[in-house]
Amino acid sequence: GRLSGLYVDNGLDQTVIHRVVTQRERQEVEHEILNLLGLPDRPRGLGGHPPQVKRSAPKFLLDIYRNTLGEGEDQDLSSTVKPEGDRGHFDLSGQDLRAIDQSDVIMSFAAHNHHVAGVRHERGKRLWFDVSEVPPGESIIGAELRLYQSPDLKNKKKQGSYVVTAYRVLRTEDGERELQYVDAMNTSTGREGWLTLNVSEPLQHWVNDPEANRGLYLSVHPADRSVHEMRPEDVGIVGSRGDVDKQPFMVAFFKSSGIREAR
Amino acid sequence: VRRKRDARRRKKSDTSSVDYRSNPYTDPSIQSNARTCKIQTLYVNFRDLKWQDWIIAPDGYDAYYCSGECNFPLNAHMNATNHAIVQTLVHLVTPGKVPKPCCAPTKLSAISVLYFLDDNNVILKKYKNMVVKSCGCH
Repeated sequence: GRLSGLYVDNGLDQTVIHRVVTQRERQEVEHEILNLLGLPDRPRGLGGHPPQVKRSAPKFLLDIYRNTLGEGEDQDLSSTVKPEGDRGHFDLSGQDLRAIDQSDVIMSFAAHNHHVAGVRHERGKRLWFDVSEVPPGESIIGAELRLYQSPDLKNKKKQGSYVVTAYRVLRTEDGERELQYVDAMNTSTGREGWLTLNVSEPLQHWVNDPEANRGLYLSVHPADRSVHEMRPEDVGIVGSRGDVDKQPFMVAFFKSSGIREAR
Repeated sequence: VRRKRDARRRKKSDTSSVDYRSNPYTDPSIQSNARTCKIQTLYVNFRDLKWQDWIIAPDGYDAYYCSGECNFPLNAHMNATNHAIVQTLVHLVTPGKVPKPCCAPTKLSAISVLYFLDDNNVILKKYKNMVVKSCGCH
C-alpha cells in the first residue's frame, strides 16, 4: 500500500530472495535519514499544514535555491548563475554569490514584534530576530538585513535623498538604552527594490550572548540634514505589517566546522 | 645453492595451494555469473515519504548506489584501487580467508535541501557526499 519514497532499480541478483522490511523497520530507516539531515522531528508551529512560501524570508532562499543551486552542486556558481534580470524576485550581488558559494548553511530570519523592556520607540523602527535556532558549531561568514523599498509614497513632499542606518540596541550598566552603529546606506525616494545592510557583527553578538539580543534600530535621515529623523515608511521602506513578500528579514551565511555530532 | 633450493620449495608449495576452480581464466562461469561493480539507480522521494510538510525543495533526489562484484581481472571501468587489485589476487589464492574488494562510491557530490525550521525561519543546507557520482572497487 504505502509508497516508501525510495525507488531502486533492483540491481541485485533476481534469484536472491529479499526480506521485506516491516512498517516499524521502515519508520526507523526514515527516522535515521531524517536524523542524518538534522530533521529528527517535525518543526514546531507548522500544525500539520504544508508550509507557505509567500513570505519574503522563505521566498528569498527559494530564489537562491532555484537560481544558483540544484543540479550540479559542485559547479562554480559564477558559471551557473543566470544573467542579470533573470535572477527572480531578489537581485543577488557578486558579494551574495560569493557568500552563497562558500556557505554550507544559509538561514533566513523573519522580523518579529518582540517587546524588550526599557526600549522606547522613536520615529525609527526596531527589528528583532529569533536567532536561537542557529546550529551550534557553524561559523558566520556574513549576515545581511534586507529591506524592501517601494516607489509609492503617501507624502509626495518627502522626495529626496536619505540615509538608512542600522544600530544594535544595547543595554548599558545603568539600564539606559544605547545604540551602536552597525551599517548605513544611501537611497532616494522613487527607488524600488531591496536595500541590503551588513549585520554580521550584531548576529555574532546575539549568537554568543542570546540574552543581549535586543534587536536592531532602523533610523532614516535626509542625506543633507542628519538631525531630522523620519519614519522608514515615509521613504517607502516596507515594514513588518506590509505585503508579506516585501517584509524585512535577515539572512545569514554559515560555514560548517566539519565536526559531526555523534548520533 | 640453499637459497635456490628453498625458493623452489616455496614456489612448489604456493602453486599447490592455488584453487584453479576459482581462477577466472580456468573457470569461465565466474565471469559470466557475476554482475560487475557499477552505479545503480536509487531515487529518494521526500514527497512520498510525506516530508513535504517541512522540506520545501527538492521533492526528492537521485542518490544512486554501488552494487556488483569485484572480480579478477578488474577492468578500467571499475576504478579499482591498486590495493583492490592486490586484494583480488590474494582472494583468488585464499578465497576462504580474504574477501573480494568492496564495490563502493569513488566520487560523491552534495545536495542542497531547503526546509522550514518553524513557521517563520527557513534554512538552506548543503549536505556533502550525498550523491554517488561513480563507483569502484576498494
